[in-house]
Amino acid sequence: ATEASGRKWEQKQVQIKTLEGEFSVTMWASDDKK
Amino acid sequence: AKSKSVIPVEGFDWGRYICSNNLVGAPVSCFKHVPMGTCWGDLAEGVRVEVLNSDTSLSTKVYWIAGVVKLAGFKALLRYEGFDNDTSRDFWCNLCIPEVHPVGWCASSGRPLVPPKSIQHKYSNWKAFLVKRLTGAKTLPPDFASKVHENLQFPFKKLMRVEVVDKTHLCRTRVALVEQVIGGRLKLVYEESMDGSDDFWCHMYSPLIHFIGWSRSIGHRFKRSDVSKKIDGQMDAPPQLFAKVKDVDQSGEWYKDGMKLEAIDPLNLSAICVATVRKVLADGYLMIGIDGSEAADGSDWFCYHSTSPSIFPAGFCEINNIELTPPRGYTKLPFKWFDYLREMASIAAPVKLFNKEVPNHGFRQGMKLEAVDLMEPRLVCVATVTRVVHRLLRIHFDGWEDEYDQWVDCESPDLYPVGWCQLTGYLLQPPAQAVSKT
Repeated sequence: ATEASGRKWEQKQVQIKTLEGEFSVTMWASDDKK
Repeated sequence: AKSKSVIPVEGFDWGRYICSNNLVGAPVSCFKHVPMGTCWGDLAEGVRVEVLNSDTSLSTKVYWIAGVVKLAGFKALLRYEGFDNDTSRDFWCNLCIPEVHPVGWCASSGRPLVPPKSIQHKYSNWKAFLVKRLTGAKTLPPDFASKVHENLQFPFKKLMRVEVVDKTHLCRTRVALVEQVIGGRLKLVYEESMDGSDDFWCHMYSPLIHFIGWSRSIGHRFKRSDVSKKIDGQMDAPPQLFAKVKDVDQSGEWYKDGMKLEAIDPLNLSAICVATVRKVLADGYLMIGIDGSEAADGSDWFCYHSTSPSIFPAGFCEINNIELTPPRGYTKLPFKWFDYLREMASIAAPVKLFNKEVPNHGFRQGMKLEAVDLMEPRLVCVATVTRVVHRLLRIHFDGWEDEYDQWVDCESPDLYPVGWCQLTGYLLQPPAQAVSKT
């Protein structure tokens, strides 16, 4: 996804670790190469 | 020129100031010269981060996920996940401090996320809650912290030599040595004043500093030092470290001595004055004098580049409803350019020679920021944008009378986002209070 500013956001699998265990969620993180 | 005195900073809290007055901080992306200014991107409300959990009885450092509720410059009002609409535990945090991480950082460094004690039992299944809350949400890029670190490195180093405007004779430059660098701001000590008392603060991209040899190269007045030998460790700052100016073509129609214009008075930045081109230098530089207040020897002429956003064609103030300061002693008021030019047998500098570029800067009236008091340039103060005229901003220093206001360009390296002082370790001057002013 590209926003008005031209910065690209990429979908990323993000790992979460809680006391109950580990799992992953899909989040957006901005493209650092801009 | 009016200047302020240093006020102790204790007790000022940007977060409380912003929240209690429902204020808006200018976004970091308005300030291209600051760390992260060009890579702040679309960091906005809703972005999730991993931060220290301060609501825990555990003795070790633990983290939890928080969302950005409000942004003001580098500072964000954060709310821990699970608090929903409960604002009671909201807290302000500078997003560039090392304790703020992208979501995923804890897992990658083997630390479990621990919910705040006060909502620990609110959900029986935190995993399901987090999956629902975080899926599709935004977080920081993985290299955010390293980018912040990289952006906080500055090329100017202690003992580098530069040419800088002589603060007691604006018409000339002197050699000065970099004594300190904070957040890209340089404390310069004039050569031949090595007790350190004669100093000048400016940003490394300031138009007031130049490489050694610049004055000679353009024909600018220069105060020669009698220092015969450089101290060990001193070096001339490399020319590529300085702000570049646009190349201009002086071969065609160009500024001429005696042409009239309007200019921000370098000795009273609250005023835009009637001014005259006094000398045309090389590489597009001009010596400008403020009409009616010039010293006979020209010692208060000031050097502006022809592309400077601080000089304007005759009539600019009238068109933009800005008060133009007439020449001191000029009695035929209200001031009329047409009459004045005729009386002075002078002509106005052609409009086409001025910089008319207006960047999409993003500043709006009412935005809060940290701004240098250019009359006392070591001071960075809590300030407000009170007017936006194309690229020109009127900066008001909170708590001070309007007569201290300054006209500043939107790309000035002397403007910083909320939280810049905290990030760089610079002392912030809080809003003046009636008692401290006296």
